Amino acid sequence: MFEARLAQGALLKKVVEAIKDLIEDANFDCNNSGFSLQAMDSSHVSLVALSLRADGFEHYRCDRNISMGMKLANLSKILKCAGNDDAITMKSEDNGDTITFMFESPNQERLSEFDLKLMDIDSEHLGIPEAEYDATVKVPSSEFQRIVKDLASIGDTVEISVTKDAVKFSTSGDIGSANIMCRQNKSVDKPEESTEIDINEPVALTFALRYLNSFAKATPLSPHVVLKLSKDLPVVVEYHIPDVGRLGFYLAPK
Amino acid sequence: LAGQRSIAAFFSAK
Repeated sequence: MFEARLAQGALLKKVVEAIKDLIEDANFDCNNSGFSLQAMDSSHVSLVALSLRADGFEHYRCDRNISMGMKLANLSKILKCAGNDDAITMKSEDNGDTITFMFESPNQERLSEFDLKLMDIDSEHLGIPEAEYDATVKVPSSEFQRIVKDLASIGDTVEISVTKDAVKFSTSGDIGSANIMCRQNKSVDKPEESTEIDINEPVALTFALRYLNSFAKATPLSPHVVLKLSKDLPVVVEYHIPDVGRLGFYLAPK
Repeated sequence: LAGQRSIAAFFSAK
């Protein structure tokens, strides 16, 4: 059987809210090392990869590797019924056709159980090679969210260019053009506001803003987002979930 | 989505 208890249930709510508009349904794979998901959006332009480590859960048990197919909209409906401070326990039998979500309020006064029907989902698993990137940029996630939102009101695509000292986001459209530059700033006093650039080679790539805006829905998961860029390769937009795992988005360049 | 490449073109199927 599979059983996992997440003390900070809000994390699971935030993960599902971050991906539910991008992917319709997906298999959640559980094994000894943790809980993961890999899925492409319906246009096959981007890929979502979630991994929550077993040790990030308060309690984790997985006797056999299982894959649980769920419709994200339905999972979201159920998780919206959990309080933000609730602990969430997920349970499923090895050959079960449902997954049970148990929500416990902090003082354990309220205990609720919701069963979600599982479904068979055909999904293609892609191998993501380990790569060394030309540039890695760490920016406050709220800043990234604001940039891609602001630029989407001007154009459809953004050119992200990284040099040693700064990362520049540029777009243009019918009404004009815009560019936003973020300088490297390793703020010691306020680490959550720091912008850090690690560069092997300057790089400039163009991406659809629509997808980057969708990825930015993961902002509540982490104070920073990490962008990894290499010439002619998909960008990785990565949110580290403190002590638990990561949510990564891969987007093919234009 | 004109000119947009597929992500599957970059990563091989497992």
